[in-house]
Amino acid sequence: IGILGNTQQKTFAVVYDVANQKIGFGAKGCT
Amino acid sequence: ESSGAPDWHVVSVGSLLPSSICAAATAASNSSALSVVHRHGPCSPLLARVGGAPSHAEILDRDQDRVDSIHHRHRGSGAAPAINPARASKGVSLPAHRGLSLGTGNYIVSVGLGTPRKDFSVVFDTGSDLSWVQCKPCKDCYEQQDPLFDPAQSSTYAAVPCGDPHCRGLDSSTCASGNRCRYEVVYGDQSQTDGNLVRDTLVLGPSDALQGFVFGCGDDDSGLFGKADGLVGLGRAKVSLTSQAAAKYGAGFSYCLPSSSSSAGYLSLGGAAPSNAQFTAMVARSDTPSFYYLDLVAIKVAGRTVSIPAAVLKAPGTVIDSGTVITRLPDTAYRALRSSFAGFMRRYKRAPALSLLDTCYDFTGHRTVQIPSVALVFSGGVTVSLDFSGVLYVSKVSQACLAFASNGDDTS
Repeated sequence: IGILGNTQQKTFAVVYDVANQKIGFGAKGCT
Repeated sequence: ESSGAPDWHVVSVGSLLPSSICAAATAASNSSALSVVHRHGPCSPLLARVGGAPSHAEILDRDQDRVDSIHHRHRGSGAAPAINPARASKGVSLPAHRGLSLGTGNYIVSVGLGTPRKDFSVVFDTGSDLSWVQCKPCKDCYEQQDPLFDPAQSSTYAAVPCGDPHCRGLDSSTCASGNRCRYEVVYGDQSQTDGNLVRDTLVLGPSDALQGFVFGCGDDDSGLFGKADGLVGLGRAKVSLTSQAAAKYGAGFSYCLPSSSSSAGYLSLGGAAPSNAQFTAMVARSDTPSFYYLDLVAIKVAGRTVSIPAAVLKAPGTVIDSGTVITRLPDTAYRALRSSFAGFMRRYKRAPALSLLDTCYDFTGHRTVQIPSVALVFSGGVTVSLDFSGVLYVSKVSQACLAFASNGDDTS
């Protein structure tokens, strides 16, 4: 399996929408 | 490109390395948001170990331990892993369960426990479920940053009895005298925590309280935890913080990891997604129910799709993990990415490999560098163009490496 590591996740708002079984990425999420 | 992202990053070489001074601002935008900082950066509340933070090579070497343990769990090997006899003797009454290696690239959040509240700095981990801190009385605890959590000083503390669903739902638990639920977690790097399963109030942010939070009260702990006071598990099982908090905050959470170890991000339970978020399907697998999977379907470099057979990425699937530092790809995919990236980087001098990173460059003498963008394309067409900090892992100006690695082959 591939693994998406934390380096590649940096600065994105990573959204775990468990209710709807979706994962979201929002650019410039830390600002 | 559909994302509208630029195809290149142009970056000042002087900004490649993080500051030695913490530049974190107040992070919480709502009452349940926690500030996230890198465990080994200047914003970390954990005191540096003797000799300072681990080297980049050490961090990356340890990262492979974490990846190996993810693969081990995914394969669902029926054979019990070899346990260090010295460790096994500590948990002799409990079935050892091999969990994830902790890695050293983990991020830290601060939470409050008990009434009155005491604050603790804990690793946050989307790859495991049970949260825990070290507690008094302690049979064998490692040295941590803060005083141990003392249940006797909390008016809201309660033990979890053996018949409780949270106890029965653990991978490794036994019933001890007084109807106490004992848990054990043995991580993939042989780090270990044993203790009582308990309930108490968890305080997130300045004052937001989650009553009756179930967690482990470790009293026999050892391994590679550094000075962290414990761990908060954000996996998919019912005992995870995110599952326990779902009734109050909604079934979801979000975080942002900062671009540098000298700045801060956040971890937030519930709450609205940012308006610019693009969503892809979350995939569940019964053999590894704690993990969050998604479908990576393509990779772009400088806006051009890298030639990778679809099945190479699609068939094995992809786990998203907060505790793995470097993204791992099937070997065919990694080789194609590396070839494409190197083709755009021919103007720069190559540098020696850094641990598992084999595509490195020496930027000495340059004022700015121009780096091709790397975008990950997920099912549904969601294209995530990585931040510059997600493309290169910079150990020093003379050694900046493509921050991806191979899984070794396409099937392992």
